[in-house]
Amino acid sequence: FRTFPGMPTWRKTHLTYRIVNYTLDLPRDAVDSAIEKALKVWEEVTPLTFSRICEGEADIMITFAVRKHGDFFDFDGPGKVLAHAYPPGPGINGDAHFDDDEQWTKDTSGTNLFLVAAHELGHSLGLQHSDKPEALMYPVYNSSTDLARFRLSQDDVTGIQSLYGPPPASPDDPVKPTESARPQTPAKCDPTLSLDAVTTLRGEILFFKDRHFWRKSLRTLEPGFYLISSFWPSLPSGMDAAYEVTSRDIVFIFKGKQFWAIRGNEVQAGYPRGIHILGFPPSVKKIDAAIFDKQKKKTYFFVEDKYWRFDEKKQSMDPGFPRQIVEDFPGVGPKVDAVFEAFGFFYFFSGSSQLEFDPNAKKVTRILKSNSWFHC
Amino acid sequence: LPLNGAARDEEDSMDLVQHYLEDYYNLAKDAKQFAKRKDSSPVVKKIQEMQKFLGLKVTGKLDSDTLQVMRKPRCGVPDLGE
Repeated sequence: FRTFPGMPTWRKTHLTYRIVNYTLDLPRDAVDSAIEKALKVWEEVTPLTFSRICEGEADIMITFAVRKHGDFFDFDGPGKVLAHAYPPGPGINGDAHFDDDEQWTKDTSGTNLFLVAAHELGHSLGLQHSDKPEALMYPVYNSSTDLARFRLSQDDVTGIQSLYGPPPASPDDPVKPTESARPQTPAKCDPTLSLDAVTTLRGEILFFKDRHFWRKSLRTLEPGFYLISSFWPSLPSGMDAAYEVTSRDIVFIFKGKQFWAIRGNEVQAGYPRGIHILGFPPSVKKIDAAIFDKQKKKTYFFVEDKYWRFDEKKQSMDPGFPRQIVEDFPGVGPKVDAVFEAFGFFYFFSGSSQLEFDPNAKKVTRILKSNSWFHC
Repeated sequence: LPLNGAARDEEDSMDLVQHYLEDYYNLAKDAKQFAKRKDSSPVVKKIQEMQKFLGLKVTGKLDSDTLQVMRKPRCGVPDLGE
C-alpha cells in the first residue's frame, strides 16, 4: 500500500459525507446503499465513523459528473477513467467524483458503483494506490470481483490501519458465533488460543493460525498480524507444521500429505511435494509439528504420540524411528500442535498450553500459555 | 492521408501510452518520440516503473499484456506521487 505525500489523514474520527447529486443509471436508494456499504468497508477496520448530511459542506462530498466538472482533472467519456478522489483535507480534499458517462450498476454487468466507491473512499481517507492486484486500492477496475464475498485485502487493512489504527475493542460486544465455514479472525490474547504451526524465519518467529499468522521479531513487543496469502498466495491455510532449516535459508510448510518450501516471500519451484519422499510410511497422513535442531542438523517430525528423526545432511530418515515422544521428550505430549526453537529451548504447543523444554537436560523447564510471545 | 489499420492501431497505442504515463506516472509532457528511444530513455524507465507497479513483466516494451492492462478502466488518481 501507499499513502499520499505527507501522509494526510483526518484529524477526527467522525466524518460527514454528502451525496451531492445522483446518476440516472440507478435508483437513488441504490446509490445511497452503495455509498453506505462502501463506507462500512472502511468503518469496520478503523476507529472511523460516518454520518450523512443532506446540505452544506461535508468532509466527503460525493458527486457524479461528466467531462469538465470544475477541478483540474476532466473526465473522459465512457471507459478509461471511472472516478477520482482527493486525499483528506479541507475544501475539495476528501471529495469523490464519479464519471457519469460510465454505466453504473448494482452488479458487475456495467461498472459496479459499490466497488468503485469503496476504492475512491479509500483515497478520501488517505490511501494511495496499492501495487497488489488483489487489493481494493489497486488502480485497475476488476470486473470479476465476487461481490457476495467481497473483503478488503490484508494490504488494504494494513494500509488504512497504518493511518488510523484498528477499530476500538468493545468489551460489551458479545462474540457472535458464525454459521460460516470460514474461520473467525483469531484473537492473539484469547486464553484458549491454539496454534496450527510455529517456525522461525530469518530471526523472526511466525505463529500460524487458520488463514493468518503473527510475525514476531524479538526486537519488538507487538507482533504483526497478516493473511498467509498476502505473503505466499499459493500456500494453504490451516497448515499442520512448519520448520526452518537456517543453514539453507528455507522454511518447509506441511499440510496433509504435501509440503512446500519457501525462501523469504518466495515459494520455491517444484513444490508441493509428497511427504512420503522424506521416508514416512504410507500410514502417516499428516505431520503435527516439526523442528530443526541446528546443533545436530536433524529435524524432528511429530506425528500423533510418536516422532521421526530426519538427517538434513544425508536427506534421509534415521533408522530406529519412530519412537514414542514421551520417551525422549519427557513431560511433552502425547500429541503436539506445533514446536519451534529459541534461545536453545524447544517450545512445544498443545492446545492453549506451551511447554519450554531444555533438550540438553531433557526436561520441561516452564509451562506457559500458547500466546506467551504476544505481549498480552 | 488516412492511415492504414495497422499503422493507426500503433499510433493509437502510442497516444494511449503517452497519456497514460503523463497522467499516472508523472511523465514530462514534452517527452516525445518515446517509442523509438533506447532503453535508457526516461520513457522506457517510466514504462518499466508502470509495469512493475501494475505487477506486469518488466520489459520496458509495450507488449500486448501491458497494453491490455492500460486499456482497462481504472481510477483517475495517479499511481505514483511526486
